[in-house]
Amino acid sequence: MAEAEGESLESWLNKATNPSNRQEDWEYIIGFCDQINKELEGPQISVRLLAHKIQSPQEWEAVQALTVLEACMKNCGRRFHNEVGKFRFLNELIKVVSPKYLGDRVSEKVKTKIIELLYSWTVALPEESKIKDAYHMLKRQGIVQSDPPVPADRTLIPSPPPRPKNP
Amino acid sequence: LGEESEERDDHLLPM
Repeated sequence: MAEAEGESLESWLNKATNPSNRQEDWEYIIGFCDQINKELEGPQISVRLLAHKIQSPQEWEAVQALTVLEACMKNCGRRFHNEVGKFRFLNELIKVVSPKYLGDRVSEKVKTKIIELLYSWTVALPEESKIKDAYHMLKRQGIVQSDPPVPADRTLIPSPPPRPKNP
Repeated sequence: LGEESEERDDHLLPM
């Protein structure tokens, strides 16, 4: 498992989800996306790292990780979609929203964001059938009461590029 | 083969 010189996936993600960030830092978020696209096993490794951050007990770390996940879905293409579309990863999201697992200890903000993301992918990526299976299971369980208001036409439009720093 | 066995092992979380 060769790593690119300099920053690794883990170091980009640590910076992008650092709880001491005052706001979402798109330089690091896009850096993580670019690193995924550079590495042979980028998608496989990155979803494992993301799942861990999304399950963070610190709300701000988890929220930033979900923003990173959303950006990766927009910028890292089918290889990344295929990894997210496996139950192995989807189960990690389900654990966060389900009261049988971590749901009781997780903030509503994090749970809502996960449900919005899952729903938006069922619309934007109908070929990823396991995402639909996971989402419909959450509905059957009553964890999702009704589809969230997500503008489907905007779900997979690439994220904005990092803003240049002021000189 | 690897992909097939991965597919077989990929299950939705029991609820």
